[in-house]
Amino acid sequence: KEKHKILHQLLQNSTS
Amino acid sequence: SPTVSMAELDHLAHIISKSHLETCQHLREELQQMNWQNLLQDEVESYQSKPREVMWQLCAVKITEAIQYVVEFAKRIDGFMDLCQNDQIVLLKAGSLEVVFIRMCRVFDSQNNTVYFDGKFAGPDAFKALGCDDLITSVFDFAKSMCLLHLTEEELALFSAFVLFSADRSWLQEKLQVEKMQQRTHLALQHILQKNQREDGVLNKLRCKVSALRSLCNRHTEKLSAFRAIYPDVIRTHFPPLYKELFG
Repeated sequence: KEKHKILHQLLQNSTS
Repeated sequence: SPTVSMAELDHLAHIISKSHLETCQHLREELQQMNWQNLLQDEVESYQSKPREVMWQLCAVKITEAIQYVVEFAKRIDGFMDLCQNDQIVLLKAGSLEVVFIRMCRVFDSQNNTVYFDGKFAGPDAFKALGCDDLITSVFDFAKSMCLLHLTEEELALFSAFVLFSADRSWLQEKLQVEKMQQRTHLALQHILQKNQREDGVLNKLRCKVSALRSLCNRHTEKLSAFRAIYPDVIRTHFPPLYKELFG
């Protein structure tokens, strides 16, 4: 998770 | 497949097409209205005379922007968000740049061999400073060959999803589920191509594109490694964090 922090965040964010 | 009805394939095609249209960096109407203006000679020269690392950084920024739209595309496909997060990350790490290359044909001018870049249409010569002419030529050739297929937005969307749901990526945890999604996407693509009365050869041509895409992405990785060997600090301090996460 740490290694892919941003990708993880982008996936978590609700679709805009 | 006897387990998937035509109605289900239409529905899947609709969802994927909708996701694609909602997450295209440039809307179709925008493209139609766009003045497809080529770079002027002095603008080409200005890109060519940029230091190598500056041009690399600019391209990394542009690629990263395009990838963010691809992530959004994936998120809007129900089947994608049903996968475990490990597999979502694996598929995006391996496939997002491939989808960017597919999408490139939407902003590609075959006649002039130019692509929309940084506000205008640029030919391969504008990317000389990167120091990877062979890769750039291949990327342009790929875009040209995609344009020759004259895919509709729906067909493009389904092909993008098919590539994204590649079940043969390393490190997948729920390979079967990805495989199922890929098969369904393939059937939907086949169904739509038939519906659009495209000749049988188109699907075969698209299957060939899959290996071409892998080759382009592998070569991008090789070029990045070579660049990193010379400019490790530039990547560390100036490249977009998402780009580093995906290709680091």
